[in-house]
Amino acid sequence: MNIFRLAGDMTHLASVLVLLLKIHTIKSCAGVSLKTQELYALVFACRYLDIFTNFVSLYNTVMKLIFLGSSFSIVWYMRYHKVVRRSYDKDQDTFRHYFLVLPCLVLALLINEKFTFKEVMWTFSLYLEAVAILPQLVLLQRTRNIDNLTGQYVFLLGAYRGLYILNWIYRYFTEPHFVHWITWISGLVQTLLYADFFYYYYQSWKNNQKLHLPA
Amino acid sequence: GDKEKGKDEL
Repeated sequence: MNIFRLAGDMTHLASVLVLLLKIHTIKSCAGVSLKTQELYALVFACRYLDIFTNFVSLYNTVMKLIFLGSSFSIVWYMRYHKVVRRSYDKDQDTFRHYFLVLPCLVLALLINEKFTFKEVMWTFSLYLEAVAILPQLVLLQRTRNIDNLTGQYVFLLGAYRGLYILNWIYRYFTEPHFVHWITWISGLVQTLLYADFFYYYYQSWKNNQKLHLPA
Repeated sequence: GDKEKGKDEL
């Protein structure tokens, strides 16, 4: 494992921990999109179907369990916790799941490396992860006033994607035959979705101001 | 095989 991959995984882990910290300690999920969190839970459930059948390393198995456990518990908190669910911006978080899920499923059925159930589900999870942040970005745009933890959560997710691209470039040059078009293109699309957010995050950081997104 | 190599990523 190279340093970019490890740093990517660690920022991904940090993003989830920041979100859980916000929900668990402040008992608030204001500004967090339940739609995005449900999509992530679906992404991990479809991607890690092989968790008990294909052993890669202890690190991989533990990380998979953490991502599955944290994404489902975040969804549980936002839907059912008697205090947390009251802070959920339901009326603002109106993005429809199926607008993202259906096209990704069709695309995975058409474009995949192997037409088997596990492989199509894995490919579907890559396509869906690429666009799963959209409801969150729309919610941020609508609420505009973003608290620090929510801003840091999205920033860390974007950093994770950027680091994964560096990881692929590194692997392409160091490992023979490391070519994964489906992963790369969906990963690139995903990272580009954060570009706009990163621009405003950088501006607010540079000017030492609270993060505001333009209408 | 080589196609499976990327599957060690999360």
